[in-house]
Amino acid sequence: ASDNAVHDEL
Amino acid sequence: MNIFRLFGDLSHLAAIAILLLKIWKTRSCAGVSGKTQLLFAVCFITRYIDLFLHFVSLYNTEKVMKLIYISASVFTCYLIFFKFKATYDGNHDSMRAEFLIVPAAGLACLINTKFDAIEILWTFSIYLEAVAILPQLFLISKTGEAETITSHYLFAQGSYRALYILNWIYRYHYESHVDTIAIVAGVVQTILYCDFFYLYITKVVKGQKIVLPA
Repeated sequence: ASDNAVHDEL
Repeated sequence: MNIFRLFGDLSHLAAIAILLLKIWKTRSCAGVSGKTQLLFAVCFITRYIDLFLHFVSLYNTEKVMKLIYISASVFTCYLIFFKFKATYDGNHDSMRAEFLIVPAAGLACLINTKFDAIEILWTFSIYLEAVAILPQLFLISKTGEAETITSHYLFAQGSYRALYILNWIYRYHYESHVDTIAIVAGVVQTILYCDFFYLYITKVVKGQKIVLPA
């Protein structure tokens, strides 16, 4: 699991 | 979207609505920390700055939710510091907000996913949100009590990030999605509520009022 740069949560 | 995140966002909306209703109906912000509400407003503005940078059509619920969070938190601050200023308990709302803002900003510059402006603002917003409730908890410890409606607000506010932790576990397991910074900050944030959760469940649920020291 890579630390994602796109934050898709509120 | 999973059930945990859905209920987390609903719990967050409920918290914002409960607080607005409490202040509007009782025409008083007694027992409410204006500093915590200011910090939340700063969190939303710095986290959803993209809404201001390139306006996007309100084509999905996420954009609408972001606007609701920003406008509701700014309106709450307006009620506290302007409309019902006379009822604002400034003497007990005395935790130095700078002691929360400066470390959050410094840490955001040191520990972040990418060193660019938007990402650092987002990271700052995440770190700040983790500690934003402290002035409110501090105020309750100073006044020694919390109105029942304020307790419900705090329960909803604390539950929102607790549900997000379940959401992160779900997404790690099923989508192998990880956002370490949000997870660590979210765990810290939820831990800060533990003492209150205990009081809420042992007292408020039985119809008693929270009075400190417990």
